Amino acid sequence: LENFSGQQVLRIFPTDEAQVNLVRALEDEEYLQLDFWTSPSRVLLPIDIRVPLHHLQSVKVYLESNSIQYSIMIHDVQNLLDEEQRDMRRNRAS
Amino acid sequence: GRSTNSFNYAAYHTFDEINAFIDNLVSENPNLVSKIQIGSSYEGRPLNVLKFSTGPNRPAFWIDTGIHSREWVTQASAVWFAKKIVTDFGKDPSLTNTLNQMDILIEIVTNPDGFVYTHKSDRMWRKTRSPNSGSLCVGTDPNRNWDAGFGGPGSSSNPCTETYRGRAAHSEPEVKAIVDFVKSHGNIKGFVSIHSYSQMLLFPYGYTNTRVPDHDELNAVSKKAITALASLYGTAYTYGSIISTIYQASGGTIDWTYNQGIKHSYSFELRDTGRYGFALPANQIIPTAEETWLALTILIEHTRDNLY
Repeated sequence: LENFSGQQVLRIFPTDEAQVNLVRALEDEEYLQLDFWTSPSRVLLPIDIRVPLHHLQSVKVYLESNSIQYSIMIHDVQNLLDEEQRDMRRNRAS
Repeated sequence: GRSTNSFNYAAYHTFDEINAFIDNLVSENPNLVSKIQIGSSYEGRPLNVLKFSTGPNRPAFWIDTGIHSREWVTQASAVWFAKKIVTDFGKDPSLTNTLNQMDILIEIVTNPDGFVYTHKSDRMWRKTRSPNSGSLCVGTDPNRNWDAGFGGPGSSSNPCTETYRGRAAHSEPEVKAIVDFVKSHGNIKGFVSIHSYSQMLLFPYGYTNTRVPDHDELNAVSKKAITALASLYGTAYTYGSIISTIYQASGGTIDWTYNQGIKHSYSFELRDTGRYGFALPANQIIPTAEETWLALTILIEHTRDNLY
């Protein structure tokens, strides 16, 4: 089972079309292995991206250097999925 | 074997557990529920549709969930919907009225290969699991594979992307099975494809800015539906055409169903805009299903009362 330890989901708040396009440009950078949970579409609609641990720093620098606001929606994806698995095992046991 | 009364609706389940639920529901309700296998997935898994019916040759209302496999709250909600229908039939006047005139069809696991893969390999898998010749990347986005604006902007020709459209329209057996079923049935009057997440209720089109002829009606019904949804837990939804509310998306399910003449075609994006995205905790399954059912009831009632 794929492990997502250390991976974060960033919630990005583009404030204008230029910022939407800057985030959209990240979609083409396949080496970053970004997983767009919600796609760049229009201004003020949040964009959620799951970012692998080894690219977290560079993605955050890119956003901050372009003054693009973001928050960390999920600090560690694997923690949530571990809880989900524990929950399913508990249910099966019961 | 377990009954659907002891089934835990507040937990996520595997493909086999959901299929066992389906078989139990059918055996417990032989006069109301039947199972139709409309085809098989690429890896040979059954594409099962639950049919709720009280008589032959009826118009029908279709609901599908899980076409994007990682959107686990959708399949889990559909399991809850199925139990709700058998529990309320004969008690809830509106649902009873509906089922005395129309059938309800629910495909719970619309992308079984992807769903099994999310349990065994990659929880974040979205697409089908069919191979792409000439590429190492696997899978097609089954919500870009329909013959409605197929290949247009808002879908990708790159097999390594999440929105890869597939080598041709209806190339995916999971999609083709629904296409063939809808065409052979010929009397489906309402169609809802359920995704997560973003809390939106959407209607065609996604592939073009052109307004559908029934835009105003679909818009008004959507508004009524999300108002009913919000009445339970205050969950705020937006609504509108796909292209104006979220983004351009070509080859989408409900654009195709609308173009087939199914006027009442909608798509949901369920919870969650809050904190969890696709990893929505299981304790939110039932609240999500309950509020969504209120909106679905509005869509079903409007379809029932406005047959065409």
